[in-house]
Amino acid sequence: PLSTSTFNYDSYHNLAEIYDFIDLLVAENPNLVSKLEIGRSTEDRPLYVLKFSKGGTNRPAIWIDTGIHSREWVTQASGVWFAKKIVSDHEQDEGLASILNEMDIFLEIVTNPDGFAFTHTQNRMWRKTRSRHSSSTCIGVDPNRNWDAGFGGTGSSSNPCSETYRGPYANSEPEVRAIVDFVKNHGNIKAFISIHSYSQLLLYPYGYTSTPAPDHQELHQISEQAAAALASLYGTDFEYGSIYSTIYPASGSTVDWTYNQGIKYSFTFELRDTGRYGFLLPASQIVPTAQETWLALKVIMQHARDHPY
Amino acid sequence: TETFVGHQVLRIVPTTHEELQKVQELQDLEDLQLDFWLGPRGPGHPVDVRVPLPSLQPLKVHLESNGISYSVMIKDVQALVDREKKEMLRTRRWL
Repeated sequence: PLSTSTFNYDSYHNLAEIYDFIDLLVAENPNLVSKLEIGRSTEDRPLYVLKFSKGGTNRPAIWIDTGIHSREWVTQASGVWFAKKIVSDHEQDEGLASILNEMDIFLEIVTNPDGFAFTHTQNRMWRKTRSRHSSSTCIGVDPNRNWDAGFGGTGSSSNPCSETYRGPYANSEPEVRAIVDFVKNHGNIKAFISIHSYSQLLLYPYGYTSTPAPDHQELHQISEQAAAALASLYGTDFEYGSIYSTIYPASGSTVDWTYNQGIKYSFTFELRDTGRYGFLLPASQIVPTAQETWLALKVIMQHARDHPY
Repeated sequence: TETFVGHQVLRIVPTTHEELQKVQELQDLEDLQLDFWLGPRGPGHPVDVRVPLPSLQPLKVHLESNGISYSVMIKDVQALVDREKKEMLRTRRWL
């Protein structure tokens, strides 16, 4: 496509196509969108983050990432749709306009580009990164067990062949390290949302301990409102709760680390569906999935805007 | 390129802690090459597993002999992958 207006949002795209989309979006909206390279992957691919900003210096910010697990294709596709939605609505949508008047939004669409490329060329069901750390023939680390929050605890594996292999040490994956460095250097991120699929859940810390997070009650209330907003469009039902109690113990996860860094509004989504298609969600469901998720994202972003800390 | 011919996704629903334990044990059986799409959560919660063709029969026998209920969620994983590829190609050609 020659512009993001003719880009096909209800189809899955490979890495090159998504990176082309990013460049188009930046070129079309130079006063709102910029592209940051926050690092390089194991296989030396650039790790791009889109920054949506109306100006200012080091404003409070919202982070959204999609595709840290590469086979969860509806998430990268939704990330593309979110990016276009932000540029389309940033003036006409009062809620979004007011968010962007006070905050920046960072969006990493392909958080695990090596894995994503691999799902397109070699193995559609690849989940992990593509790093090699041990003498084992097995490749890859689960980038959602590699964060320095209860690292190595229950719900992660020390076996390099496991799908939940945590890696040899926290932040061993350049894809994780790049976000850690970015978040620490920025120092003013107020909401952090990491998007996965599938099973229709909205989750908040903790995953590595059954101890409720200090902000448990507030996070639960936000989740309730976000899930209601999401359901208002197509009636899609989302469960919500802490990672530990709603799914299962999972140590070293993204939002546990961000929460422990002081980012109070840390959430994880598990998008459609509940298992009819799983990771092979038909492309016809990309746009509805992104549309309904966007409503929930807006609830979280607006709450972060209205509750500075 | 990895193919998934004959692979199925089974939904296993352990109803007791004993059944859950049996399902959890499956995660350690590397020979079966099971791919857990939804891991074990607790009794009553579904567990989705992609099962390669050679492991289908032994797994089903194992589940049945332990009285653990299951159903087939995706009968042919490769068919869905093929459909997805075809749609992507069609979109590219159209563009």
